[in-house]
Amino acid sequence: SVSGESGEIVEDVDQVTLYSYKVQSTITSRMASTVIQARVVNNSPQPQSAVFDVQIPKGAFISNFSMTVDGTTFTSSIKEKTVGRALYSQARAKGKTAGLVRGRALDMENFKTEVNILPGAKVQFELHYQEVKWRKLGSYEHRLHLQPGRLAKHLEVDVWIIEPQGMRFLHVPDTFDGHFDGVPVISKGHQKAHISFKPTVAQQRKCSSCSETAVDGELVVMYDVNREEKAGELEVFNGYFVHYFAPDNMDPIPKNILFVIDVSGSMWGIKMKQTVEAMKTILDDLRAEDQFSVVDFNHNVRAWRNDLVSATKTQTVDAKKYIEKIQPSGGTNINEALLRAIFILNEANNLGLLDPNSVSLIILVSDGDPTVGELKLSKIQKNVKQNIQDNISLFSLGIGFDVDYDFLKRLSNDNRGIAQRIYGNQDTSSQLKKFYNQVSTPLLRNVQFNYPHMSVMDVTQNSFHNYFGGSEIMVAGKVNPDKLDQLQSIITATSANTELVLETLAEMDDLEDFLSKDKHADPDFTRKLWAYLTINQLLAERSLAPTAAAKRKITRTILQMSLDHHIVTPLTSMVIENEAGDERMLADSPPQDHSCCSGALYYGSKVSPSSVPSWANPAPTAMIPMPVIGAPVVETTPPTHVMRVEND
Amino acid sequence: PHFIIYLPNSQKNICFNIDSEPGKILNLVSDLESGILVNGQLVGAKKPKNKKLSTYFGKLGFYFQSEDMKIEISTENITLSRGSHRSSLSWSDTAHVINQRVLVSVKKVRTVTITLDREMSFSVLLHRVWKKHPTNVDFLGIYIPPTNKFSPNTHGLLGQFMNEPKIHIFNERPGKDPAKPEAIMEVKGQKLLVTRGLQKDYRTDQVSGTDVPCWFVHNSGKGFIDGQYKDYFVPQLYSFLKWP
Repeated sequence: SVSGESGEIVEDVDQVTLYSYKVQSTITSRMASTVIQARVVNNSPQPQSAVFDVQIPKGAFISNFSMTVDGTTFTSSIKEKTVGRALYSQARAKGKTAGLVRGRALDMENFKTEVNILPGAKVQFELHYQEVKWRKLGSYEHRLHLQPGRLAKHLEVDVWIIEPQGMRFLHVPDTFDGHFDGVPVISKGHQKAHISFKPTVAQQRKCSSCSETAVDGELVVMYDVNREEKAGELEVFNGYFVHYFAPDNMDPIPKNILFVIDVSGSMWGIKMKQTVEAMKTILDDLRAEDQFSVVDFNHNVRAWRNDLVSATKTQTVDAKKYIEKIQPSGGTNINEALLRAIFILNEANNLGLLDPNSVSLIILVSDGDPTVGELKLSKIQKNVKQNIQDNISLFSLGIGFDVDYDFLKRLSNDNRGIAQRIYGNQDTSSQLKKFYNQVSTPLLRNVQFNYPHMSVMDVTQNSFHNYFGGSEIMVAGKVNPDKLDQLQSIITATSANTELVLETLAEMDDLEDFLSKDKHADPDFTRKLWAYLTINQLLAERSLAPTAAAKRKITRTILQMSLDHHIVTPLTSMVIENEAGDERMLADSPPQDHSCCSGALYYGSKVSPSSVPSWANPAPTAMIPMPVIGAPVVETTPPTHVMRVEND
Repeated sequence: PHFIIYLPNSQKNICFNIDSEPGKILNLVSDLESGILVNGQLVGAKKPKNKKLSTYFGKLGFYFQSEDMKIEISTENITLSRGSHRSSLSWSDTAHVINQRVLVSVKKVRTVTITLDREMSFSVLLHRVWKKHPTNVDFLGIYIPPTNKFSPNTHGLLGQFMNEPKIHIFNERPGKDPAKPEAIMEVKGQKLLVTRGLQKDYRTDQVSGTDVPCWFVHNSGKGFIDGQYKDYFVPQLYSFLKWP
């Protein structure tokens, strides 16, 4: 047995002992890098299998893995998929496996390694992954899935958050049903915070005499940053820039929204029940100036109203009644359903019934592929593209795993929207509502990011159809170091018939001082964010590529970037080998799923970053005539130190 | 607040000041005909000095009726409302907001310029003081260049001078304080004792301003302005002045 410091018995003789389980996460301005390290000892007289099973967010990129078994160290390298597979097949490690498998929980996937160890042997696993924090509903959430599987002599979780803008709030909700009340220790400054979670063995126990661990869930850190300028925060560092844009303090723009709901037989049961529940809340949340309708479809297509109606109380009550009566049955005709919704919006637009300042959204909720009418997905995509007017954004929510998520993603990305996977379980309703709330408050339209004077290169998508309150748009790129010592940005956008031109400036060395002072800060965060955004956007563009040649070109770029930035993407694998190179494992991303759920709410487009729209250069105000020095019709209140005629 | 009125025909600067209670709203421009309104709300210093509490403009309201547009500028932020739609900027922003005929330009922690039809403009200057100053508070200045775009019946503490009154200044002589000459100014049928002094224009040099020599009218401008200053109090930031 192995006794911990306090003399407790950690494991009985024939078990593998978890000596330490350490998680270190650093968020440097939205870029999160996490390291999970576990050390186990085989205390039994028999060979044992040691499993290192870690859940990581689906949108994360794994960047490194190492394993030391009894002094033999396995390190990882990133290879193109076929190359990786070839290397693996040449020297399969005996009694050792590694791989990425589809996660069981929401938006998670598992990195799992299993190794057979001899009696008394020690193993250390260490995994590195990176992810971007997307702002949702007014805050960033950092989730660390803790699943050591057994009591750990040393269990230490440290999260550092470094945000140059300063943190508006930081909160660690109780996600362990009160079991670890008071254990997370938060120390927070203006721009930095540290959250430490280090339960003792006794605190880990499910109950005082239990040998199971209660550490099985997520440590969640929520925070938001201060925002002084409406033009957002421009951060330049190490040759890259990141631009964060999340203005608030403006009234929502009216929206015209069409809910297109799959009521085919496969929706029967909890899915329909949860969808109806969600729709009831969503309809309640519509604003009086919004217009809406509901299209429900199976092998037939129906509509609650064949035209848009204002979201008055009576209308939403009526729509709710309609939805409650739905009985799912029959096939799935996505094509007709979408065309009906598009027709309703187009018709309203053509008849001038839409507020010119409004935005139009379609939210498709479906749990399966088409089984009736047009079945060819590419044809459906083409039909939608040909019919939808460019003022409409299409969002697709795919429930469960029977729906071809890639199809929904292409469908939405092609039409100014995004797709999201929804899990068909008891919290489908909250997922649907959470998604709706992310797009329920359009604040700006036609948001374009410009960086004049040819000062930047390789800019990610910089033109977006909408901006929704509570979220954040990120744009990144390389800066032209020999150009300027400042980077200027001009953002143009429209808010309810008002054109906005927002300017901001960043010094090239603004962050030098700040980041150099903190040993946890990741000096590479701008480059990583840029790479992360670029690869994700390329992955989406790749699926929309019009020709095979274009697709190949994008594939080459993604592959090269994945290799350059040493990350596992759908095009690369991680080969894990010992020093001699005669024992190898292969960690491959799940074939078709990895492109799912990067977390980004926006899919924009690229326009030349130095093409400021003409209207955005308002003629400077006519120079104020000053016929007598300093003496036009003025009014001023000078400071008292000026000799002057005081009041009498 | 101190007022400097430039009279282009007589090429003279006339100045006066008004001190009242924090919270009071003074009408600066009231043009019912073209639907243009400018009001200023007073803010007081943190505490009196020499038993006298200085007041400044802490908030300015602009209303353009034809656009149904209100622009409220305080020392903290700039709020634009058009009909029921509202959005706000902060003094940390550098931005232009273009609303068909109205352009609002914010220059970070410096000026807000409001231009109507590219012809009429108003500039608002932010004066930020040391937060911990024992008496001073942030305040605003407003500048309205001469224009003939207002309607003839425009009124208000500033608006009334869009129609320039005739003045005649004579009998200039040393004043009680040798550094402050005095004179008689004949205006609107009255003879007022005026004193020579200096005011400041901060548009080019926001810190120390540019000297503006002027003839100071005492008694809160009485005799030079129509009626007396209390006549220009209005109840709300967007109330037109009822005159007479």
